[in-house]
Amino acid sequence: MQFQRLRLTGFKSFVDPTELYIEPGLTGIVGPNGCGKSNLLEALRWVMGETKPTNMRGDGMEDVIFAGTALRPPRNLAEVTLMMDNADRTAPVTFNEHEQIEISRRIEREAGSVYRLNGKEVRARDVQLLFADLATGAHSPSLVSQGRISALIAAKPKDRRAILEEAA
Amino acid sequence: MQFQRLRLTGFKSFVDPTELYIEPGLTGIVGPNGCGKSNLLEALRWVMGETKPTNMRGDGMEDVIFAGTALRPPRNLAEVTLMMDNADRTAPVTFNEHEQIEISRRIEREAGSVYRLNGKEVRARDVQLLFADLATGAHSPSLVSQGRISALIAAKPKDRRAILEEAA
Amino acid sequence: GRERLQAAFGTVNDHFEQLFTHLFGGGAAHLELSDSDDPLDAGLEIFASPPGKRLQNLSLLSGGEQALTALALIFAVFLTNPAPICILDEVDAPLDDANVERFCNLLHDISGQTGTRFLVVTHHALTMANLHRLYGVTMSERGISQLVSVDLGEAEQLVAAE
Amino acid sequence: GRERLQAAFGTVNDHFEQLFTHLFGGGAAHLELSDSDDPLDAGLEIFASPPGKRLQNLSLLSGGEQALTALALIFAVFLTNPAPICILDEVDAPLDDANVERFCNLLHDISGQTGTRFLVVTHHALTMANLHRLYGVTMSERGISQLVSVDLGEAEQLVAAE
Ligand SMILES: Nc1ncnc2c1ncn2[C@@H]1O[C@H](COP(=O)(O)OP(=O)(O)OP(=O)(O)O)[C@@H](O)[C@H]1O
Ligand SMILES: Nc1ncnc2c1ncn2[C@@H]1O[C@H](COP(=O)(O)OP(=O)(O)OP(=O)(O)O)[C@@H](O)[C@H]1O
Ligand SMILES: [Mg+2]
Ligand SMILES: [Mg+2]
Repeated sequence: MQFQRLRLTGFKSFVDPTELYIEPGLTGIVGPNGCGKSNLLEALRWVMGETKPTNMRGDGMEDVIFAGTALRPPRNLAEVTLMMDNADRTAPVTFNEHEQIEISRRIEREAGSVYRLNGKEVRARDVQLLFADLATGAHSPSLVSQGRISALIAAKPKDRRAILEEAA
Repeated sequence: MQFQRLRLTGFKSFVDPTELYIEPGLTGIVGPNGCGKSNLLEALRWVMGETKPTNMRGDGMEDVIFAGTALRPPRNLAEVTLMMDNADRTAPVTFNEHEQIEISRRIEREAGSVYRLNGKEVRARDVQLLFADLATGAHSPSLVSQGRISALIAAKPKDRRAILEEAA
Repeated sequence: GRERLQAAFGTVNDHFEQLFTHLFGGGAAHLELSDSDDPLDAGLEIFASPPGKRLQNLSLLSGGEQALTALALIFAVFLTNPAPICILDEVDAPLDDANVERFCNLLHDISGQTGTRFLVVTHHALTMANLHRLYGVTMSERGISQLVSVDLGEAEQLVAAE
Repeated sequence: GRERLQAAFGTVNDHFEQLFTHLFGGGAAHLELSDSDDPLDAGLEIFASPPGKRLQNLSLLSGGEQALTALALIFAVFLTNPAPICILDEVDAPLDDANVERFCNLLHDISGQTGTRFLVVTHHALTMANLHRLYGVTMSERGISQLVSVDLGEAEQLVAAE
């Protein structure tokens, strides 16, 4: 499977529907401090099944929902959708006849997260396993968050060994 | 007292005698990764009486002595001298008749550090107190090392409170 | 012990609130000393709202916003007892150009106000352009550092790709 | 459990040794898994000698050298099981221009080799010049992010001082 598009609504500072095309090769994301670059990357981590709010700079999972500004009220739900190309038919068996795979995660205040695969509700675990099978996922080495490099440098040797377990 | 010049020999990658003029206003220090910029700043921290080798990325205090390269043998001693202008007569009483004050620290393998003020041997404590009276010194807020900012951001609130004790 | 900490906190917080707004060109921030019977157990919390954004704990801000806020705190403590020298090692690394400009302006202000001499290690071309003079550190002989006075053009060459 | 860790270690170390030399344009480095009866107690140590410098523990290298070495380790683990996507948030912040060039060349190599699509957040003008396309994130309405496709000139304007 190959990553194609990321769509987000109500996710942190991306309150209005936003679409990012994930094209072959190297794509840069630029902008001033605080404009939302890390938020965009966190949306991808989140839809892949991140379970710890602290890994996305929040106390609770609802902290990813747009919290409002002076001119706009807060939202009550956030939704991120990842569109993938399944031409190589490497999707999980039950969905493998589809050319396109859509994975979405939606959170509502007081109601928690709901995951869907091509519209059908699935468990967080199913989504996490799908991405693990692709050698990626919220806790894989393929997602290098801001500060990960300094954490790796500062880590005690025992904690650093954890990175090997990603490869084991 | 005002800082005027820093001279170093055999200190980390600065094996040959080097002199830095500390002039009024803002002076920049630039160069590629690993060329010695932080080493230069550490020399100033060291001559002010830094006692913890780990604060200078070493295991032992002798780690500041030039350790040799493929083309040059290691040294056995390192010396840093700070020249200060005492026109305002704010030096410690015993040295206050001097127009210029020179503080130096020299370390020899197996022999430890020796501090001198205008050539006269003094204790580490005397040097630390001198700089503390100038509101500076190895552990003052005036020396912001590489990584200090991220450490402050990542610090637990209890550890962060320590910065206030610099001001108390 | 506790009164001194409380007094120091008050002074630092006053400086911090002003410096934050100065460095961000707006917004507001403040410090909180969490209460505890044992003053050695008190925690220092930082709350900040960059211009146009709501107040949050430091941990929820962006990387660059956190760095600029921490810098405001460091200078707040510095200003309670200014020293004749101030040494900054790559503190501008996570800042964008607009924030680098305000950071450099602050250094000029402080230097003018207190007479402090600054030594600023940087990789930022914009910071270099805003300082009074530059020294380059080179390693033309491998593993051996040398210091040389440079102008802006030579500085950019020094750090440029080979 | 212990055999798997040992095997993983071997593969990662092989990749790491090559990647380090590739990223530094020379020199050598290796990993060590400290011995311990309990595999969960083993520590991963990193030793590196940038070109022309002697072998040292990672903790004794410069800030930029440490960052580049850590990057070699992250990619070494990545290459043991390459993913279709790789996301890098400001990993080039402490690097000088020469190291940024080699970093970008490595991304091109990996992408060509594995077909991985990279999303690279950066403030470095040189990195921007080395990528295939750029998206700018703006906050023209305060606190609200928007995504827009930009070319190199527009990107530089976006991050430029006001
Ligand atoms: N739930 C939320 N609702 C609205 N805004 C939010 C929410 N969570 C975070 N933000 C805002 O998003 C901004 C942070 O964005 P982000 O961390 O993506 O910046 P960045 O572009 O990565 O900056 P830098 O270059 O400094 O790393 C903060 O100013 C914060 O106020
Ligand atoms: N005792 C020593 N003898 C010789 N060389 C040393 C000694 N201690 C450190 N070095 C060398 O000094 C170099 C580090 O220099 P320094 O940390 O000052 O670099 P820097 O210019 O600050 O780089 P960066 O921009 O990456 O932070 C290392 O390559 C290290 O090998
Ligand atoms: Mg960020
Ligand atoms: Mg350095």
